[in-house]
Amino acid sequence: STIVLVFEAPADFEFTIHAGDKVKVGQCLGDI
Amino acid sequence: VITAWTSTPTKWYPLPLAVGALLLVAIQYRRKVRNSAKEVEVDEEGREVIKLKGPWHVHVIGALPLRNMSRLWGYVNSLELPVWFRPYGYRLYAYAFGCNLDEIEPSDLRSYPSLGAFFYRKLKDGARPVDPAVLVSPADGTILHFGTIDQDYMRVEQVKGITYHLDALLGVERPGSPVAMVEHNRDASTVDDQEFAIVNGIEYTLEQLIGGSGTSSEESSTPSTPPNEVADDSDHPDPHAPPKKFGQRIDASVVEPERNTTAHDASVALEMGVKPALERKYSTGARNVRPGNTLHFAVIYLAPGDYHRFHSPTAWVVEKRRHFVGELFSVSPWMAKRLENLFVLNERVALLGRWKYGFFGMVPVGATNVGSIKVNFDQTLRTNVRGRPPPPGTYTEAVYSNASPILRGQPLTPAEEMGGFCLG
Repeated sequence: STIVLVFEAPADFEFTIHAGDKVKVGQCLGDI
Repeated sequence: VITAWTSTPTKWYPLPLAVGALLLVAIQYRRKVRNSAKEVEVDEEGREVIKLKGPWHVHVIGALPLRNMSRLWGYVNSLELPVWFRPYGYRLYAYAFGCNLDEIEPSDLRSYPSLGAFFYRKLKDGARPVDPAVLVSPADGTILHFGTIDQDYMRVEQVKGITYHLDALLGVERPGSPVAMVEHNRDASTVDDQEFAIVNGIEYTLEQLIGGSGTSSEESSTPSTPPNEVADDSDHPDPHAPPKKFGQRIDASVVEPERNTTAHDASVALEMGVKPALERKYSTGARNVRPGNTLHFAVIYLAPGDYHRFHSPTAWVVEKRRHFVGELFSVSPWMAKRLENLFVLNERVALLGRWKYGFFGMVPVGATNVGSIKVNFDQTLRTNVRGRPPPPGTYTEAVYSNASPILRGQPLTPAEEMGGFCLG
């Protein structure tokens, strides 16, 4: 199964992850 | 052979010009055929026709009755296991797929009657600390891909070099839809210095909004739109009519929430800047991005051993859901690299709404082994049911405008449990 997130964000939004990273619920994906 | 290979003299001579010209023609022809295969086929309305595209083994998998296999898989895994066998069976499963049994609740493995129940296990309170960032992971899994969406082309990259259209993933926004309706009624809803708000003629104080000493809005007044009534059904087609074309909405209903508290609404409202739905300058939607903002996407893959419930990735309001019945291909990274339009072909539930920066969408996508998607606040949703799937792109839609008269949708706080994937 997969979850796709699509969202609008300001230009200064940055992902804090990399492709292939293992993540857990509540872990930071991105921030402003 | 060795003697012939070593002792035969090599004699070089020029090819005739015609052979060289023929070779160039053949190369050009091959390149043209490859490029034409990559061209997007569109219907009479100019929308991309979603078809199964990929190497031969993808077509072989596509010929299998995946939906029936998925339901059979679900049935087998719902069978009750002998109590004595459960600890051994689940420990073996956990060992094979890397599950952490220390964090599950309840921890007694004998309390899970079937593998399906164990698969949909809960976690202990506090097992997943929540980061204060604006966006957190909605699930345990692996990041497959992420990035920005070019708003000129509106295409999302599945993997490097393979893209699909955002409209095909989320559905096409139509005039008369709930988001458009809220925007249309904007003049009737005003906020005065954030001290009180008038929503469709009903006055709310800030205390009512944030759950202070005042009575809740549910107690003090009722929303102007009665429950279970579609607020604007002028654009809703006959729910029993068959889908005619790509992107057609084939049903519309308003879902009654199980329970919502004003305090819960307020916690979301405060995180969103208090005035969502009341004083919005821009209609939310993937095609209504505010000036200076960008559309982003992220794809998280849940492996068989991962915790399979999903949570809210931020403070947001879900305005509607669109259920796309489709195929149930595997969504493993191996398949994602080979099958074009994988996330558009598969059965999925697009939850669409807004957060404090504008549009927000979350799309749980089913797969062969996990074809059933549950959404806690939507008891009417049924996925992976028997029957031939409608053409790709058609969907059923439900709106959550009655869930909260303040927020005009289902409010969610960061990391709040939303639902999950079940076996089969």
